[in-house]
Amino acid sequence: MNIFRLLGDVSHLLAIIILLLKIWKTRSCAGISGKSQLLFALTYTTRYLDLVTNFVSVYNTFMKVVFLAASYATIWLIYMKFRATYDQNHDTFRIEFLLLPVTILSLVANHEFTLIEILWTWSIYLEAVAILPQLFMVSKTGEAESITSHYLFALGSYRGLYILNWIYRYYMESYYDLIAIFAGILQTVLYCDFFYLYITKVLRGQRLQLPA
Amino acid sequence: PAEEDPKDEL
Repeated sequence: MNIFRLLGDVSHLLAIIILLLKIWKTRSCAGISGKSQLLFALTYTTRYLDLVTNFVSVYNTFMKVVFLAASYATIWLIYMKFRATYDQNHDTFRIEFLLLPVTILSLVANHEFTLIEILWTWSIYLEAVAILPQLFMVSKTGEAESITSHYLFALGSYRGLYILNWIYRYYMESYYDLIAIFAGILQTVLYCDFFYLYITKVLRGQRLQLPA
Repeated sequence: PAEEDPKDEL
């Protein structure tokens, strides 16, 4: 473990908590893409299958349980409890256009052709693009509530911090995983225009306006 | 690529 990865995990945890609290407190999931949340739940489910078979540490197990529980709780809030506030008309990104390439790529580019490894690879590639429906929805509605933009900033920062973690591990532990690194860079790059707007606007108290 | 890495990252 290193400070970059710890900060990344904390940022990730913060993002998930911010989103849960936003929906729970405002009793509304307006502006939130249910499709992205479905993709995140799929990501954690396929990545953490080793939750019960491969004990790494208490921290690792704890975080996996929290991420799984929080992502399914968020889906329950969006599609069940507060489904009347779910903005279906703006959450229209065709996720099959993400699932197909991710599936093909995970079958072609992986470390080992075993079910567990393929599912792990699939989850890595899926996570890289899982935010697209949410970013698409924000661009369609043309704006995002400030709490939603804080969620996005924390979520985007987490994988950016993981990139620093991979640089650290490469030099300090000679460890690297090209699949995770490639997907992590793509994932972080997708947030770039949002990061720019967040830093130039939201931090000055203005609303986040994405060019529609 | 990493050898039999224990997948210790989240």
